[in-house]
Amino acid sequence: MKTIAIANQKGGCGKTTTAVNLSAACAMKGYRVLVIDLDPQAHTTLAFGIKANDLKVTLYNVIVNEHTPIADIILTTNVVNLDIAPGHILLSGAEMELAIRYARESVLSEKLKTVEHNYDLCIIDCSPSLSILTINALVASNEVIIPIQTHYYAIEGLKQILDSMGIVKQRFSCNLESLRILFTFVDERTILSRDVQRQVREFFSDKVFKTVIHNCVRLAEAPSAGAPVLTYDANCKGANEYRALANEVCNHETEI
Amino acid sequence: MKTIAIANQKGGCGKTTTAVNLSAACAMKGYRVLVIDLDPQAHTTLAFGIKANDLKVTLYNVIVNEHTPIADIILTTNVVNLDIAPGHILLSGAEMELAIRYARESVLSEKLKTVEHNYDLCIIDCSPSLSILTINALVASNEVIIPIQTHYYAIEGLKQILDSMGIVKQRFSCNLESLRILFTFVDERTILSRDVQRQVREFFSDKVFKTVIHNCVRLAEAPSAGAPVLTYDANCKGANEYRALANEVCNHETEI
Ligand SMILES: Nc1ncnc2c1ncn2[C@@H]1O[C@H](COP(=O)(O)OP(=O)(O)OP(=O)(O)O)[C@@H](O)[C@H]1O
Ligand SMILES: Nc1ncnc2c1ncn2[C@@H]1O[C@H](COP(=O)(O)OP(=O)(O)OP(=O)(O)O)[C@@H](O)[C@H]1O
Ligand SMILES: [Mg+2]
Ligand SMILES: [Mg+2]
Repeated sequence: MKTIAIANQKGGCGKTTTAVNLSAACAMKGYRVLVIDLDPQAHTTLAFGIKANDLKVTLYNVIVNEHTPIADIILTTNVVNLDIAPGHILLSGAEMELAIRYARESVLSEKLKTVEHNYDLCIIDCSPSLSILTINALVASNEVIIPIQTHYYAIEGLKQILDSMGIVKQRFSCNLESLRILFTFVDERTILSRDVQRQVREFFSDKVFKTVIHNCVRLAEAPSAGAPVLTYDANCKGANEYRALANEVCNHETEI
Repeated sequence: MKTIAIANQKGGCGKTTTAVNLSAACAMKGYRVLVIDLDPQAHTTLAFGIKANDLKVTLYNVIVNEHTPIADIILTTNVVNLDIAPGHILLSGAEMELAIRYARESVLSEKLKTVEHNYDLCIIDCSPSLSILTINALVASNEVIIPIQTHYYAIEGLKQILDSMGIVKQRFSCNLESLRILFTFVDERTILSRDVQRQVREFFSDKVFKTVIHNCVRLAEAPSAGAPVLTYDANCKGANEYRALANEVCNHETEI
C-alpha cells in the first residue's frame, strides 16, 4: 500500500477537496483506495454524505484507544473501490490525550499496518496545523502532496511545512520519501497567479505537478450533494483536472 | 478598550486579511488600535512587512513567560495609530507549554489589562483551530467576528465555532457579548454564493454585517508589499469594503 498525506498548515488551500477528489479519481481507475479523515472538522467525511455525529466509533476512538483497530471504523462510500476512515470533532482533543503516550507520533502508522494488504492506496486529509495528528500523518506516509494557492502567504507557508517534514525524517524512522506541490484555486487572469507559479516552479522544478487545479465553483458545490465532483458533475473543469492529477499520481515512480 | 477576536477554525476564510485591513481602517479613522497576531503562521505580522524570525521577543514570550509584559513586544507599524503584538512560529508549542498552567485560558486577557488604557480597540487574529490560543482570544474579547466564505463547508463550520463560544461563556468569567458574521470571497455570479448568503442571513439576521467582502485580487497582492490594502491600493474594491466594515464596527452599540 502506498500512503499519501495531503498536508499544509495554511488554511483553505484545498486539502480536503484534493483528498476527496483524488481518492475518488484513483478508485474510479480501479485502484482499491482508503481515504482517512484526520481533521477534527471532518469535512472529508461530510463530502461523502456521512454525518460524523451519527457514528458510534470514528478515527478518534482508533487514535486514543490502543485496542480499537482501524478496521472497526472503516465504511464504504458512494464510490466503488473507495473506503473511508471517518473523522470526528473529538479529534481536536487528541493533542492532549496523546501528550503523554509512548511513541505518540507513530500511532496512526501502527494502526494502518493491520489493513495495508486490503488497499493499493491510502490518502490522508490533514487539518490546517502542524499538530501531533499531522505529524502522525507524515510518519505514516510515503509521500506528501502540498496544495498551495497562488498567493503570497502560501509561499511563506511552504517553508514551515518543509521544515516540519525535515524534522519528521530526522527524528522518526519512517518512509517519507517525496513531496509534490499542487497549485489550487488558480485564476490564470491574474499576474499574481502567474508570478507565484513561475517562482515556485523555478525553485521546486519537477516536484511540482504538471496538473493545475483552476478555480471551479462546481468543486465548492459538490460537498453539498455529498459526492465528489467526479460524480456530481463528471465533465466540469474540476473533475477533468482531478482525473489528470490521478493519472500523474498513479504513474509516479514509487510502485502502487 | 474594546477587544474583537477574528476567529473561525475553518481555514482560509479571510481571518488574517480581515484583522489586517479592519485594524488599519479603524486606525485611519483616528482610533488608537492594537492588532495581536495569535496565529503561529504569523501572517498578520508578515502583512505589515515584519519578519517574525528577526525579532528577539514576540507574543510567544508573553504567553509562556509570566514575567514578560505585552508592552515589551509591541511595535509600531507603517500605519499611524496602529501598533502590533507580533506572532511567531514558536506559538505552535504554546499548547503543550500551557497544558499544566493554572488559569491557562485567561493568560492573554490578564496580559492585556496592562495596556488597555493605551488603546481604543484591540483586534486579535486567530489560527484555524479551536486550540488553547483561540480560547484565550475568546476569553479576552468582547466581540467575535466570524469571517465565512459563501461555501458549503463554511456553513457546517459555523456550528463548531458557535459551540465553542457557548462553552467559553459558560465556563469562564469573561465579557464575550456578541458575535457577527462577515461574508468574504464573495462572487455574486454564482448561485452557491447567493444561496449561502440567503440561508445565513435568514438564520442569523442582524448578526450578519451589511458589508460584504468580494473576491478582489488586490487583497491577495497587498501582503507581498508589506502593507494593508488601504495603503497598497486605496481605491480598489477591497479597500472600500474594509473601510465600510470599519464604519459598521465602530458604530456598533458597545462603546469603543
Ligand atoms: N479549485 C477550487 N475552486 C473553487 N472552490 C474550491 C476549489 N477547491 C476547493 N474549493 C472550495 O474552497 C473551500 C476551501 O477548500 P478546502 O476546504 O478543500 O480547503 P482545506 O485546505 O481543506 O481547508 P482547511 O484548511 O479548513 O482544512 C471549500 O469550500 C471548497 O469547497
Ligand atoms: N476577498 C478576498 N479576495 C481575494 N483574495 C483574498 C480575499 N481575502 C483574502 N484573500 C487571500 O486569500 C488567502 C486566504 O486568506 P487569509 O490568509 O486571510 O485567510 P485566513 O482565514 O487567515 O487563513 P488561515 O486559516 O490560514 O489563517 C490569502 O492569500 C489572502 O491574501
Ligand atoms: Mg480541510
Ligand atoms: Mg490567517
